[in-house]
Amino acid sequence: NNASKVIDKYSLYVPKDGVFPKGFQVASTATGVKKNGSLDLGIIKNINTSRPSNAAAVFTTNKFKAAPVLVSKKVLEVTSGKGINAIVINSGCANAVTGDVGLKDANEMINLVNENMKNKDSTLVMSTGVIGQRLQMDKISKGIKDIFSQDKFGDDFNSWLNVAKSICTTDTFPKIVSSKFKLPDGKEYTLTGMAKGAGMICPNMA
Amino acid sequence: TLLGYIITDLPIESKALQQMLRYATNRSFNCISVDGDMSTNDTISMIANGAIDIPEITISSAEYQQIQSQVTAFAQQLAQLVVRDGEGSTKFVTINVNNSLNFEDANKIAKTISNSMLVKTALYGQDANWGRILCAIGYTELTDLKSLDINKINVSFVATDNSEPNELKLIVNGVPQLDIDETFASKLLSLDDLEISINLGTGKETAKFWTCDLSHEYVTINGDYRS
Repeated sequence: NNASKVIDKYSLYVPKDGVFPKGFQVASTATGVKKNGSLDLGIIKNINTSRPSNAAAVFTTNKFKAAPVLVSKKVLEVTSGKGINAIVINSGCANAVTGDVGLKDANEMINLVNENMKNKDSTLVMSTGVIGQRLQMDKISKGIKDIFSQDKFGDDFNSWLNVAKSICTTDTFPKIVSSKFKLPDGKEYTLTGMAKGAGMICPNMA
Repeated sequence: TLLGYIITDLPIESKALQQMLRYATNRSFNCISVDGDMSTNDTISMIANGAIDIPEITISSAEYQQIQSQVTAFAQQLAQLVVRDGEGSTKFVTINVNNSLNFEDANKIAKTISNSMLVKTALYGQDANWGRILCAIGYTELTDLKSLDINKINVSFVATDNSEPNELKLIVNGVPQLDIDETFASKLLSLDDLEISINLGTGKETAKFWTCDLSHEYVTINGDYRS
């Protein structure tokens, strides 16, 4: 009893505002995959056109890599990380150990975003949630289409916070950090980071 | 599952970006443990869109090291938030291994302690159980047995709230401190944030891991995750 206590982690660790990098917009929605109707789909997109964007990633070294891991790895291999303009993430279902249909579903998520971004091979996909269940693609496809058709994108703090919430599973708070940094020549740049995770955590990514 | 995204408006060349992310991950997200389980989906990605009007950053750019350090520190902040949200956790614990013969073994020792269920339950119970820490160090599969000298090892709990005294020595040069001040131990272990410091005394390399305690709540959360 002495050891157990309740900590309000949300108020301790979730910021109330932030700074965000130029040329990005984010959106999120509740597709109904999560049983409680919470946000469960997020998209981060680059809208800067002054030069091509670059992306990199590290992935689990677990032998049973989930479909979105395999698909995103392939996108990065094909493009060498050049021209990646979007990331689509769903929570509630990990699309792991789902075989060929899982790969098809992950590719479909990517293709839907690519179509709307009008770019081939420009999207990474990630999923988190229950292992061994197929994605409810009817709900996820509708969610992606709604985000674009209803232009749910924004670049304000709440939009970023909601994306951080949309990727949560058993997390008790969304994880979002943002900072501005100054280069030696005085120019400023911004880093914004989001993460999710509370259990099944001992990564060894490469 | 761990998922993470680092987004920046810097222009970073793709190979430099991959190297930078790998470097940062090996010092942040790859150094955390909540329960010792590795997911099928763990992914950290980084996008740099180049909206800031400066020449593209490459591995040979003058600013590369500075940006890499900043991204690494930033990734550590994010990674530590994941540990702070460890399912059912009440404590955030830094495992600091110093003066190791090589980095690999320092890292392995830090990871082994971080993953020990018995160390983690003792932390939850606020029990200064140095025996469990020593046990975990002892069964670590080292790359070089010379990394661990049982006559040189020092183990302490360290407070991270700037209080004084801040260190409770558990093992000094391989000798367990049997008359531990239990009142001080209780005070130190009641902190939400604390550090376990291990000085191997066999070299100069260091490694850090971040972990949390293991509570009854972890079992409650994970007993019916799928249903």
